[in-house]
Amino acid sequence: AGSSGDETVLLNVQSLLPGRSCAAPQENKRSGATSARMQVVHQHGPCSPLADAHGKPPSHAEILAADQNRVESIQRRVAATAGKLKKRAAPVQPGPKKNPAGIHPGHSSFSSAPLLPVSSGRALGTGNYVVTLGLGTPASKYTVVFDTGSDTTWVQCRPCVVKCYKQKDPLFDPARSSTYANVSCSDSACDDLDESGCTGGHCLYAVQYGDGSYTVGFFARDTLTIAHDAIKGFQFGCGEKNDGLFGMTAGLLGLGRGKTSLTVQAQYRYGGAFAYCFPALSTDTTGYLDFGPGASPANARVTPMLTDNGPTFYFVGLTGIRVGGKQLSIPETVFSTGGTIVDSGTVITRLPETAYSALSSAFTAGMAARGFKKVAGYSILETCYDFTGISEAAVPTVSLVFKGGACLDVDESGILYAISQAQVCLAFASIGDDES
Amino acid sequence: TGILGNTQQKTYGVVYDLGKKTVGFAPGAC
Repeated sequence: AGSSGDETVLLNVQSLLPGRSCAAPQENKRSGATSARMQVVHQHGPCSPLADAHGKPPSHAEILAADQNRVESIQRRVAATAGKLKKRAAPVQPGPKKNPAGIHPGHSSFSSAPLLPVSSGRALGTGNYVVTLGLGTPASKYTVVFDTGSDTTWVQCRPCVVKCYKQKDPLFDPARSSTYANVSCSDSACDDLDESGCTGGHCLYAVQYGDGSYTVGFFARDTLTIAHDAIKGFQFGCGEKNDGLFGMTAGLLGLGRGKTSLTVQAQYRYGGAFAYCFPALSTDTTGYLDFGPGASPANARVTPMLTDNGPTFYFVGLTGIRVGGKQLSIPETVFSTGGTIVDSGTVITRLPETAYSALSSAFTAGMAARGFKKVAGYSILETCYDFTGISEAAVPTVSLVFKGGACLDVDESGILYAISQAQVCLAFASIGDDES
Repeated sequence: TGILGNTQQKTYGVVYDLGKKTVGFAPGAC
């Protein structure tokens, strides 16, 4: 079957649609002296602590539009970094958008002067998955977006000098924490920020996302509690001016490769190791985020983390794609030219045009051989099928092959994305060319 | 730049190790 291209996965069509109830949360049993486990849930799923705070979840059109925004912001940042690497620290050029963050390197403040370069283009962290962490002493709980595509963790803070968006949890109040301290401007930690400022001797941070969402405030230290572990002196942003597409979350947990990320700050404790699992949409179970050397499941197949392409992002070497067990004919240079990022916050996998085209063609042929006809596409998704009246569908397998031979046989819950039962689409999209 | 999105990561344990400079994928993790 492997060479004839007919490997099939039997898909429960209902498994592509959101579940409606959540099983009781499982007690964390994995935490130990050098490890900690947090629960991961879909922000709009039945197990989300934010679920009842929403009027209704975003539409598929909104989700996919936000996803495209995120992808474009990642592309901008990678391009800017690549330019810097090539030109040896050439300055980032300001983008055309206004800068609502308005932070001036070297001095204050929270004003609205447009100076922060938009083209710094961090990936927007609206993401889909959230975790609940503790902050301060005594610790209060905050549900935040978890994001491997950015570094600086932040929460909205009292007194919200300029603006806070609506969130479900109470705002973090530094005055109620006995261990809170602002980072001073002369502290070397202030230099770790990509965008920093100074007011009254206090270090200011700013993060502006690709779609204009932003957070600005004091860079601070306090005790971070993950599972039952306390990380003392954790550096984070205490946001005093925040707005954008952050849902009802209290902020964001940055898990990138940069100096300010939790990954790096807690490297002394967990060795820079972490792992997570996103549950399928239909299941009533939760996923997890583990820290520590024991985080790696025994059956993990590894591929090199490519660190020469700049900070923050986790680059890996995608080398090939198999559909129905058959390797597609795609030159490896198609993948290696731009590289591939593993991102927790992008919903739909993006491929170079040549690779996407080969995948789409092979999948379409496999579906046709199984009696399925294509229907109209939806947003960025072009290859869609009508599963009305079908409870189980046999669809071609899709596997991603990485440098070193690691292979990700995409789970049945991840091959297709259901807009509705009448429009179920291949969950891949093109980035438009092979050179981006 | 290609991006491996979270839909394709579902049910896999995605493992990062800054010390060893590896990323890993473990099926059936949740």
